[in-house]
Amino acid sequence: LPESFDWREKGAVSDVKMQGTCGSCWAFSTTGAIEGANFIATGKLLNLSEQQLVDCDHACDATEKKACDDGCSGGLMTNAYKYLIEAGGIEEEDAYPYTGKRGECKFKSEKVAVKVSNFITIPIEENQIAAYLVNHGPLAVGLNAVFMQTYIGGVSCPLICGKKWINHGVLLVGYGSRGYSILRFKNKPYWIIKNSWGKRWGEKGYYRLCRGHGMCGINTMVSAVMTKAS
Amino acid sequence: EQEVILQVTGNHHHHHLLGTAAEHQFNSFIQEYGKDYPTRAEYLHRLGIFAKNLLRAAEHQAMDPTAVHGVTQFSDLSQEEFEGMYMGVKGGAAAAPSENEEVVAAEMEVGD
Repeated sequence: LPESFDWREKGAVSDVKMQGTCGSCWAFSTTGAIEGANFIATGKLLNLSEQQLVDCDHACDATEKKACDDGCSGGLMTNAYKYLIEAGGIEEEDAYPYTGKRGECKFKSEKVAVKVSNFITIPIEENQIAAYLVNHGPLAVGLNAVFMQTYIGGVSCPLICGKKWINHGVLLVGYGSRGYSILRFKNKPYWIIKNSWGKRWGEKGYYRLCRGHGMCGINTMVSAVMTKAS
Repeated sequence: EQEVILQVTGNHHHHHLLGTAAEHQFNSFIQEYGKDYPTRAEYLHRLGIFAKNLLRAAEHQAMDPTAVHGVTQFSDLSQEEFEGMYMGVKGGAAAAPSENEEVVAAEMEVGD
C-alpha cells in the first residue's frame, strides 16, 4: 500500500456537493462511489444524480426491514446499489438535477449514464479498507457525525466518539500518513473524507479523520460498487 | 406581609445574552452565512442555541485537540435539528455489514 493516496489527484472525484436541509447524505455517498468506480472503468468522471435516488429509491435492507430508503428522511448506500441494479442504472446530474426535496420519480431508463453490476461490503480492518480504496476507487462509508457540526479543519481524532451509532453517509477518497497530532506529539495517519455539506464546511468540504482506531465507526459500514458500461 | 411576584414569562427586552460577546459573535455569524430570522423571538431563540453551540464547540475542541472546532454554518441549529436536517443513514448499528446479507469482500494481502 502506498504511504498516502488521494483519488482527487487522479480525477476520480467530482466537486463537493450540497445536500441542503435534506437527509440525503446516503444518496451522495452512493453517487460518489459510483462516480469513482465508473472513472476507473472508463477514464471518464461523470457527475451522477442524487435526486433519482431521493425520488425513486425505496429499497429496504434484507435483515432490517424498517431500514428503507426514504428520500430526505434517510437511507442506506447498500439499499441504493440494490435499487440501481434493479432500475437499470443512474442518470447524470444534468439529466436529473438535485432539488433537495422529495418529488415524483422522473427516472427515464433511456437516460441511464452508468449501470451498477454489483457491490461488496469491506472488512472492518482499516488496512483492508485502504487496500480496497486503492484498488476499487472511492468507498461509500457511514460514520458517527457528532463532531462534524463544529468541525472547521485539521485531523479529527476525538478522545471519545461512539463507534456504534452510524448516522451519516460520506465518501472515503484517500488517506495520508502525516497529520500532526498535538495530543500525541507525533504525526498520525488519517482518512480523507468527502462530505456533502458544501465547500464552506470543513476543509473546502472535506473532513480528515484519524485512521487506525475505527474512529467514529468509520470502519463499520464500508462498501464498494462495480459498474458496467451503459 | 409583602407578596413576592414571580416572573413566569420570558422578558424579550432583557434577554440575558443580549449585548454579550456571544451576541456579537452571533451577529458576525448572521452576516457571514447570510442568515435571516423572521421575528425577534426567532432571533433570540437562535441566539440561545448559538451560545450553547459555542460551549459545545469548546467541549469538542477539548475532546478533539488535533482538529479545529468552532462556529460553522450549523451553529444556529440544535443537535437534534442538525441530525434531523443533515444526517440520513438509517439503521444505525444494525446496518453494519456483518449483520447484512451482502457479500463481504475477501481479505486482501496487506502485510507489507
